[in-house]
Amino acid sequence: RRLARAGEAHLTLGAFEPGGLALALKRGADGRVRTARLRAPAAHASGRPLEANLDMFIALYRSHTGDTRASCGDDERCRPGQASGAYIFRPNCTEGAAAPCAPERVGAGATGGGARLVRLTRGALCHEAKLSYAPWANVTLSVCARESALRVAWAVGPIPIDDGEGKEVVVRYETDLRSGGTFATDSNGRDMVARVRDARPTWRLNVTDPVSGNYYPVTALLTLADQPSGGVGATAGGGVGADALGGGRQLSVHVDRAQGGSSLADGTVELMVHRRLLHDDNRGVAEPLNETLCGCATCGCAGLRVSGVHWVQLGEADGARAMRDARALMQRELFPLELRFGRPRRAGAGAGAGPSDEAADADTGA
Amino acid sequence: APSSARLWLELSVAQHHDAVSGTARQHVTNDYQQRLSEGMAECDALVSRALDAAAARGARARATSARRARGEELSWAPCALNESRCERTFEMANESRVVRVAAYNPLAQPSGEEQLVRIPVPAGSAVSATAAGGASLDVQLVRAEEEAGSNADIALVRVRAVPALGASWFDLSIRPPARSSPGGTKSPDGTNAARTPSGGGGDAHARGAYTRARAR
Repeated sequence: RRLARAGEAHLTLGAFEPGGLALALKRGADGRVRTARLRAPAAHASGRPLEANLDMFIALYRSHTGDTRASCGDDERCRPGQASGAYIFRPNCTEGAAAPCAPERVGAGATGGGARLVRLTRGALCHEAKLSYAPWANVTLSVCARESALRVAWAVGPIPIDDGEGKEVVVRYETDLRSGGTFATDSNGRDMVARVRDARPTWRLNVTDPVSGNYYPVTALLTLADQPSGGVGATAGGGVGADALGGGRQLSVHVDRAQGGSSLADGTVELMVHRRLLHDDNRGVAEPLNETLCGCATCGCAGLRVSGVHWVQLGEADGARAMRDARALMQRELFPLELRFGRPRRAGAGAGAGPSDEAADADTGA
Repeated sequence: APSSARLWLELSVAQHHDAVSGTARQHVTNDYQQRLSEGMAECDALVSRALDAAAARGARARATSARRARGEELSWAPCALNESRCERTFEMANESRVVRVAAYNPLAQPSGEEQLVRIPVPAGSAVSATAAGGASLDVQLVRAEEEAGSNADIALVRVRAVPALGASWFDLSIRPPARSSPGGTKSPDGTNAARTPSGGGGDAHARGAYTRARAR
């Protein structure tokens, strides 16, 4: 808060050690804050500084309620009765807008989309900044000493529906990586599968759903990489080979549970973190996806609040090395240390559950 | 004796494509979650016995486990980090106390030289940590998410390397918030205890920080 009050235009989290992981935030004239630039730890960049512009924010898609026109004529996007629901993600694109299907920044309003800086904490192990985009949409950013990835703890909900519209919320990361329409998603944590925006490997795609048609399951991570010529870099076989990764920068965004994700514009990554819908999608479940704290959509209790973590890692896109760092992070975050707690004992009292000090010294193996 | 059989059964039921993808009706989803929760509770008992055995070894382990198998409270209990809640670190909230923490590494490689773990503690507490053998571990306190409705801080502890498929132990010393002492990283008696500036004192339980409605 001291820094926030001091009116500094730029705040830096991290940089514990020279060349260490660091995140720059910038404050607008309105005092609202946005992430600006991410620096990879030197270990990930064979010593040379590796940085990327990074604008991270929370955004939402308004859910389609199904076309009600008498007839669709030759409009291929018209589907009477097809609402966005449990089985179907169908955002409502605003026809005639500059970017008809772009998500809306939460909390943008008149202020241009920054977030309120709720809290800034600096300690010996981690620097943290809590950003609030709306009372129901908050993010806590953590940069910790000797860590290789930015930790993004997001908390979303209850999603407001008093305007009668369902909403589907994403965390979006916009960078200056020249990804040339390509990205990659994991195949259940094993290999990475190349994706090309608005395209399919085995047929010529007629793009009728520019957003949902480019969404893929992300169970561990989604990666972007600078492409050498900015063109399509994925190898024909669908795998992402070292050459395809372009030798520039690679950004990997890691999830703590399966989420839908995509790269809808060069250098951007988005992951869907929560949905709250008001219409059934006519695919058999026969109820809207409207989860509440008391587990019953019609009992008038608050909508569900969901929280989780993403990790954002920047490194050199040199194929094997980049994936080794991404895989090491994936393992650490998906299989963390399991903690169990013994019963408390008064300070100074004898040893409780667990090994006496001598036994614990001797052998920590099991 | 506790076993993982129940969780195997409930996970098998939850392989239904609507369970895996979250597209079942609300009441069916509630049932999946209740079954998984009950299966995991039984696994907590199994993990607790395994840690007892690893900690105590030999005859004493069997005696300890046998005595505890007869429905006594778990000697090793988990925390709910996503709710910023941890019964064991919140017990005896008005006293200085020590909680022994077991850290198990589920990977087949050592856990790297150090790793940060996050542990909920009552807001405003002074916290320090010592590894087995008495070496002091780095600790920092950060605020928990207020929206979760909890009155907790999160203790970040840098834990030393844990062997592959192995466990190690450390002690967490927690002192209740001092009534008047100013914030800062050194506690009044100079020990290397981390404490947040906010002086959220008092007994977290007394203020009903953890009311949890059991919905059947």
